[in-house]
Amino acid sequence: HIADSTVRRLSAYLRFLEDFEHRGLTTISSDELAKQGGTTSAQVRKDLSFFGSFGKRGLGYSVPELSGRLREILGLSQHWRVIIIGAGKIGAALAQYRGFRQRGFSIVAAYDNNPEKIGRTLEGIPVRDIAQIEHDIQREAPEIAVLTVPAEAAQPMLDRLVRAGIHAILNFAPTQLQAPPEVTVKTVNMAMELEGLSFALTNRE
Amino acid sequence: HIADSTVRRLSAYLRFLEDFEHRGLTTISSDELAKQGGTTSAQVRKDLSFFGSFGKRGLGYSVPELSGRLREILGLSQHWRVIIIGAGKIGAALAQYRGFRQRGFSIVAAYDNNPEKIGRTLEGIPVRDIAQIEHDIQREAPEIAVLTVPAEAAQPMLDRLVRAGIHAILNFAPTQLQAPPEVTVKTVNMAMELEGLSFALTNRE
Ligand SMILES: NC(=O)c1ccc[n+]([C@@H]2O[C@H](COP(=O)([O-])OP(=O)(O)OC[C@H]3O[C@@H](n4cnc5c(N)ncnc54)[C@H](O)[C@@H]3O)[C@@H](O)[C@H]2O)c1
Ligand SMILES: NC(=O)c1ccc[n+]([C@@H]2O[C@H](COP(=O)([O-])OP(=O)(O)OC[C@H]3O[C@@H](n4cnc5c(N)ncnc54)[C@H](O)[C@@H]3O)[C@@H](O)[C@H]2O)c1
Repeated sequence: HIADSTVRRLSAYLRFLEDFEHRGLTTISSDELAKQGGTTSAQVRKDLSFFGSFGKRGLGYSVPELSGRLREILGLSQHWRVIIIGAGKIGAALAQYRGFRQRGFSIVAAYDNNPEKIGRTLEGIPVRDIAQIEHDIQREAPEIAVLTVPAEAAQPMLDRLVRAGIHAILNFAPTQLQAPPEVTVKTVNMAMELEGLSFALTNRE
Repeated sequence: HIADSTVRRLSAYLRFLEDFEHRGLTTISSDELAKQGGTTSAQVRKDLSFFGSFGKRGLGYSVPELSGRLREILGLSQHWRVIIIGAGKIGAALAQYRGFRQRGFSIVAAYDNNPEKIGRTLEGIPVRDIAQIEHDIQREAPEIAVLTVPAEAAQPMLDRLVRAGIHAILNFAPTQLQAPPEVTVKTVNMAMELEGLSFALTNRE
């Protein structure tokens, strides 16, 4: 099992490599990758070792080869269909974010139970009635669901999505969600992000 | 220096402890904390050891005492003033989020450079002209700024905020920001969160 923090670093390494590619640089050392990622070159080598052997000691890594491999490992060489559950303030913002499409995640639709929201579109993304979610998942087979419903609606909604066949969920509700082992749930907790800052402000040397 | 992943775990332990407190449980073992946090009891003891000695081996930790200490360590026993820069889709959603106030983070104001947005209020939070930001920081001394401007505006805005005296920034723009050592910058990259899911879907056993 690969730790979440390792996957986060792989995503960060890929972004540095893309930046290097953009600047026409063709090789990068594990030291440079480590420096950019705020980690050590031993950690870089360890992170990559899970996925095969890369680069030659002393010569560094080939930028196009490593970025291609990381894209494959992260599943970015394919296209993912995403649905957003809860077309409220956060859901609507995410539905209209162009940054997802650039990485191969396309938002298929948003869902809501509020009649005033159903039937609208958000920069082309339709807001549909949550009552038809099972029928739509069957028909369109989205792989990822983003949960932007109120906290008390999150667990019942996760259960419903898992029963309908969804195996990956990005949750924004500030609550601990339970899911069967074959389902991956990641929670973004914005308040916890701010706690990282209050920690730094409180523990400044 | 304490790693980001350690601080994230402290925030997660605090939430479990609050849940235990809520249920009237008065002691918790490092095993239980570890299980909840998806880590090991050795890691729990190591994380806490940076901040002094807690609990007695074999007896576990006192829930109220440890949660009180963690609140202090994370800086949650005081009140933080937050400003939001960029009152667009994400900025407006964050300005109206009640979850921040509950953890002691209060949104003072949002700022924008679009005349159509300046002068509005977002559930009581005023949208002010970015031109007056230095004057307001001087007068109201917010400690934290949230950056929800387009990517190309993010670095110039960070520089401006640092010059005006801000030392902690939560960034949503998908770009690597440079800041002096005494300034803490945390970036929430939503696309990277989805990459954690595409990784799991691609590497399923
Ligand atoms: N606004 C933020 O900045 C922010 C930040 C962090 C976390 N969150 C969390 O994200 C979630 C959404 O927040 P928001 O501010 O967008 O709230 P919101 O009230 O604006 O949006 C919630 C939406 O979900 C819909 N909904 C409610 N129950 C539903 C159901 N059973 N099926 C389908 N749709 C349903 C509502 O009609 C509404 O449109 C909440 O859990 C909140 O705590 C929000
Ligand atoms: N919408 C999302 O779900 C989402 C998700 C992840 C990341 N982001 C990132 O967050 C940022 C904001 O995204 P958004 O969707 O809210 O965009 P948006 O265009 O809706 O909002 C940006 C706001 O910033 C204001 N602005 C621009 N330049 C400014 C300046 N120099 N000073 C003050 N205000 C300025 C604009 O007037 C606008 O109101 C972007 O960098 C985006 O890539 C957005």
